[in-house]
Amino acid sequence: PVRRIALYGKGGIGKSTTAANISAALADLGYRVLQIGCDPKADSTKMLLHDASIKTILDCVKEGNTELSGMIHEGYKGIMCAECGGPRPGTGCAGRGIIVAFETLEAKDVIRVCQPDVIIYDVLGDVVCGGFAMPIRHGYTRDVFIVTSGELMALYAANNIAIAVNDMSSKGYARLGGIIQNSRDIECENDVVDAATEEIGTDVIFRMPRDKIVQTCESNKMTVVEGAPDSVQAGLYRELAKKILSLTKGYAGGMKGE
Amino acid sequence: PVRRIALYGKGGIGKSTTAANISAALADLGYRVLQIGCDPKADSTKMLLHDASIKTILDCVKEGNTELSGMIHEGYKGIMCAECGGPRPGTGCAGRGIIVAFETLEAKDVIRVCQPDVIIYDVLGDVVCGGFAMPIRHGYTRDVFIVTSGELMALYAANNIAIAVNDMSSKGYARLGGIIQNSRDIECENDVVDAATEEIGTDVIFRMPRDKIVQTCESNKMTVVEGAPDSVQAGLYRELAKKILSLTKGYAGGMKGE
Ligand SMILES: Nc1ncnc2c1ncn2[C@@H]1O[C@H](COP(=O)(O)OP(=O)(O)O)[C@@H](O)[C@H]1O
Ligand SMILES: Nc1ncnc2c1ncn2[C@@H]1O[C@H](COP(=O)(O)OP(=O)(O)O)[C@@H](O)[C@H]1O
Ligand code: SF4
Ligand SMILES: [Mg+2]
Ligand SMILES: [Mg+2]
Repeated sequence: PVRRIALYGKGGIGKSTTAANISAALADLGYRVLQIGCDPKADSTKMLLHDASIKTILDCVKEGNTELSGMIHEGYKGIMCAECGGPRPGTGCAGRGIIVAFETLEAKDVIRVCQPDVIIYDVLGDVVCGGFAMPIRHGYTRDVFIVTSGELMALYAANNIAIAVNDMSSKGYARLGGIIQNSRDIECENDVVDAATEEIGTDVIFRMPRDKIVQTCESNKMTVVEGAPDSVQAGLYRELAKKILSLTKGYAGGMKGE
Repeated sequence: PVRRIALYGKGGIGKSTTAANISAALADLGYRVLQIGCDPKADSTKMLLHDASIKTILDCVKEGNTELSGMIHEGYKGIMCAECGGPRPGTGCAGRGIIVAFETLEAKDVIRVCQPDVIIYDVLGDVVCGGFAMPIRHGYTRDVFIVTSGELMALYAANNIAIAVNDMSSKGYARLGGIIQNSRDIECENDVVDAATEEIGTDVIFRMPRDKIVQTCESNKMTVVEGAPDSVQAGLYRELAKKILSLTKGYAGGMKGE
């Protein structure tokens, strides 16, 4: 069976950066990864594709391109990349791209065709409704990790996401795996994040420092794991990837490397 | 006729701080102001009410309290305060509170009862759909001002809001009044905001500096205009309020002070 992991968090908090680097680290370890961007911004997989713009699944559907090969693109070390996309702002539900994309991927039997070991959903978490709630419903996700900093608005969003996951845990089987702190160097950030995490009733599974090397690799259109593999930050992303693997075991049947 | 102004922008950008200070400045000038928070966070009017928690309109409706006096509360210098509220995260559309609130306020004839000179809607702008789009539809708003900083995510949201306003301008009569820069002291912030504003096709109507006095007054549960009236920042909020008055003229019939 496939690991199904979702990264949720406030827009701009660092979900895509973190997701892409986790995917790259997993690919380096030999895992087959499918990363699906669930954000109307549609740039979750950009760094895995060296900034190549791919058609969103919503756009493929709108244009009548129903081939899976038009929707899923190979990036760094064979990571399979997809972007749900979203409607024009103001026209209907912002999460509609996710709903359409998930229905389309299911109809095209993406799991059987692509055979991933790990699926990573990178999902906008400012509001957890409509399409943005879909990844944690109906069994699409098993483990949800919330990316946050010590900033008030990021923690407020984290709390909302936790509420949504807990409320929906009976309907699907999504559970809250923990908090990933993506630091913004605010005062007493660790204490602030710890306090909020305790209130939510979960654990901080990793603290990622803020590091300029992220920007450096970004300007070279790469993840840190690819662009600066010997850096401290790359080592931390690898550590985070291993931590996530250890927290998402317990699946019946064979799993690579376990 | 009543001025109907909406402040939109990314969550955490400073909409409520700016809206409350504009309202306070207008109240000091003798205007009757109705400020309506359209954010599930429901804290738009907190500083005008000295941190008193008011029932959201959605909660009033849920509890069967249909009296307008339970929904509209008087704050600083008689400013009329209301919060739309929002559903529990994950349960239905996050904008539903706004939809229910607007229908309820219309049904209770709030304009005729409260007789405001100015209505200020403070609206979450991370996604402009469902209830969050309602203020710019059907004539509820005439002038939309987008609050942004030089941060990428804030500008991305600003662009989305502008797209939504332009697309809907034929249906209602909402127009984009301009950009309010709420500075976050990032590098070359003025240039960055100017460039994005030009791409949107509008103007920066005001630059508000980042100032610790906002936090000081906040900890005293007040707006800057009330808590530090002789400060530079209070003077700037008053200037912004006057600028907004000058940009929102052109209404048939009498308007206080014009
Ligand atoms: N650990 C980090 N250190 C430095 N910069 C970071 C870090 N994580 C993210 N960033 C920066 O923050 C910005 C927003 O991150 P992104 O992953 O796009 O957010 P999201 O996907 O949550 O909207 C990116 O431009 C990225 O360069
Ligand atoms: N000009 C400013 N200077 C300093 N702090 C500010 C300024 N504007 C807003 N803030 C701070 O930013 C935080 C978020 O602002 P808020 O108005 O609640 O954002 P929003 O309503 O857009 O979510 C507040 O805690 C406030 O203290
Ligand atoms: S369900 Fe959420 S994303 Fe969809 S219209 Fe409502 S607020 Fe927007
Ligand atoms: Mg992203
Ligand atoms: Mg607010």
